[in-house]
Amino acid sequence: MRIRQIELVGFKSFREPTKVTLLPGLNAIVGPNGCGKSNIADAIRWVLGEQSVKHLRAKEMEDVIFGGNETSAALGMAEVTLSFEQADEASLGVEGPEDGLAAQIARLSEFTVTRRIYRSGESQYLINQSPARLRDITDLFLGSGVGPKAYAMIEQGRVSQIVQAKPEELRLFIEEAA
Amino acid sequence: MRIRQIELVGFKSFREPTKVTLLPGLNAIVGPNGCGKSNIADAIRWVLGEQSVKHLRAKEMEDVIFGGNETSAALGMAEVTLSFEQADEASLGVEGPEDGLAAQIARLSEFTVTRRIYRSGESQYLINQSPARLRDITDLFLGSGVGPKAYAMIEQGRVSQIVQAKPEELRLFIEEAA
Amino acid sequence: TRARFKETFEKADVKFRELFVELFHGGRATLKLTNPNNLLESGVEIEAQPPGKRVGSLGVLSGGERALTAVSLIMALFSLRTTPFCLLDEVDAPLDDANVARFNAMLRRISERTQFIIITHKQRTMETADALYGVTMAEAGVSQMVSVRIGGAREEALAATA
Amino acid sequence: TRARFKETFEKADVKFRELFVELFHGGRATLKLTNPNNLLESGVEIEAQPPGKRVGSLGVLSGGERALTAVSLIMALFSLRTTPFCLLDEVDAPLDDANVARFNAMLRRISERTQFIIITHKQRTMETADALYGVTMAEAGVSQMVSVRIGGAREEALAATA
Ligand SMILES: Nc1ncnc2c1ncn2[C@@H]1O[C@H](COP(=O)(O)OP(=O)(O)OP(=O)(O)O)[C@@H](O)[C@H]1O
Ligand SMILES: Nc1ncnc2c1ncn2[C@@H]1O[C@H](COP(=O)(O)OP(=O)(O)OP(=O)(O)O)[C@@H](O)[C@H]1O
Ligand SMILES: [Mg+2]
Ligand SMILES: [Mg+2]
Repeated sequence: MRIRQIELVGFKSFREPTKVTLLPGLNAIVGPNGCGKSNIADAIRWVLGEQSVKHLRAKEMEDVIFGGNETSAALGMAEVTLSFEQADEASLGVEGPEDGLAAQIARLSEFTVTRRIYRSGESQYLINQSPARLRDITDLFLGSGVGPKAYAMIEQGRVSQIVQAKPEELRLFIEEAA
Repeated sequence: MRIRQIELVGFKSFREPTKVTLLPGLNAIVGPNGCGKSNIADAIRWVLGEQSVKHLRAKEMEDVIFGGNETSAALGMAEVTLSFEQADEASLGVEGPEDGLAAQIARLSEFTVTRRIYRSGESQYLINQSPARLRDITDLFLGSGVGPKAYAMIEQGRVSQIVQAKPEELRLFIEEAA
Repeated sequence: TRARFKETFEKADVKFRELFVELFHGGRATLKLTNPNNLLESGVEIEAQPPGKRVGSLGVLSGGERALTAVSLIMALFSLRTTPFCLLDEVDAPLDDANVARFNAMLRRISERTQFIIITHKQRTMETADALYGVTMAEAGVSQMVSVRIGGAREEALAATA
Repeated sequence: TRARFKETFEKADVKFRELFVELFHGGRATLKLTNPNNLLESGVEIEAQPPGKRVGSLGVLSGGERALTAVSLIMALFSLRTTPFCLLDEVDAPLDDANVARFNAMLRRISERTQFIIITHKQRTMETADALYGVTMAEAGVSQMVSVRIGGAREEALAATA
């Protein structure tokens, strides 16, 4: 499984709808300081269920919506969609009931996950464009290493702190990989 | 005022007595990962009175003594000496009584500050090679920006956290510069 | 789940030792259980010893050594199961040129099986990527993607995003 | 001491605004008192707005923007009184090439009055230094100084310390 495409609409500094089509292998995101690279990383963690505003460098969850600049006004909504592609050999080993949503999705060769938030604070999750709950998304990725707390997504400036995590935290990493 | 020379004896990875003679202006310390650059920075902060083992990346203060490597044994003492040179116009504006030790030193064109620690945990401070107290050293540099908590010494990895210091901490910076 | 945790822990330890030695060109590292008698609750600790140095607490490691140790652990956990992708935001910032090269060689190898999305300012890391995605703020405060070509043209394209 | 704090605060604010604009080539920044009616206890806050962007809490700044904002503040405090020296350990690590150059230009200017000891892996920063001091571990685990020459010879001397 891998990410085929990231689509950002009004997320942080991405005022205009933006699509980033990724390759398998090694994708490098580059650009000057402050241009929006870590905002893309935040978008990926957000759509996969990140609940901590602190880890999104925000004060409230609505701060992820484009807040305007010197020439344009703030937007009223932010939305991020990740499109995943699954080849046979690497499909998600989904936890949970055989006939649950997560298991059905895991058998598809492609699926999308979407998260949307409005200025009102109302937030929606979608799997393949149909409404879902946060729980459905976390079930989908449970134990795969890419949930918000997992070892496979390292925020800027935190790499050297990993080795100083408390023993209980390191245990969580091992459990996630079990 | 400026640092003319740093002398390390048995401090962290500096097993052999090492002298580093510095220039006015911009001195850059370079070398591969793990070679001992930040240990030099730790040595400077230590001799100026750093009391926090956490900020010295140690568990106990004796951990700053050379702890041995695959071929040599641990040493029993660590010592660091800073030699300062004062040109007339920039001598320290020392706080404290006119006839105090700090004021006398401030009028000299050169002086040295030394800190020593033994495996036993016993620690000594010296100004111009004669015994002094920690308080004498902190008085000497009070308000100059180079005490352990001051704004003029930035540890590795902490630059981006300065702007997120709490308002009371930022106030301390301003008071230090007053 | 006790047996499962123990089995995963042991596999992670074996892999961690191997990848640590690969990145540091020697030395040794291991994962330890803080309380081996209670597998259900025991914490996990890292012990790392760069080549020729004494064993110390992790606090003694330098900034670059910590980053490399963390990368060895992350990649070790990676190899235990198929992970969909890995997202690394400037993990190469504390590394010197020699270690950036070692890190990149490991990335190249592991990215044959797993997708990586890596944010970097290091030229060398850009050169080993399969694809580069430039981000720019042609209009202040508004991000947009810009195509970046590898090779000579990269200098000019990157300058355009600077 | 109330008057003294207020006077220092105001001077620091003026200098901080100036240096922020110098490093960011625009934008605006300021220091604010959390409780202006109680000068003896009030905290201090930073407000920073890179060019063209909206004013936000500091948390919204990127890694590089935070580092540059911090450097502007440190250098502002510096200028308020003669400080014996300044010790910076890899503060340029989060900066892109363009910002490293701006940072170096500021360092050059301020180092005419104040001594800097700066630890860096950035080539550009090494090139602007008045003197380079190489540290190496010819014997594993034991640090020693090695002389490093500026210019072409630097490549070879640095390689010797890698
Ligand atoms: N909701 C929002 N609306 C508009 N702009 C935003 C929003 N949230 C963050 N930003 C802007 O995004 C910028 C930071 O982007 P980001 O952290 O992605 O930079 P970066 O490319 O990672 O830079 P660096 O190389 O310094 O780490 C900030 O300058 C901030 O103003
Ligand atoms: N008391 C001690 N005795 C011997 N060696 C020590 C002692 N304390 C620290 N060290 C060694 O010093 C090394 C770290 O040095 P330091 O942090 O100065 O590296 P650095 O040059 O700053 O590297 P980086 O570029 O990665 O930041 C560690 O590998 C550690 O083993
Ligand atoms: Mg970033
Ligand atoms: Mg260091």
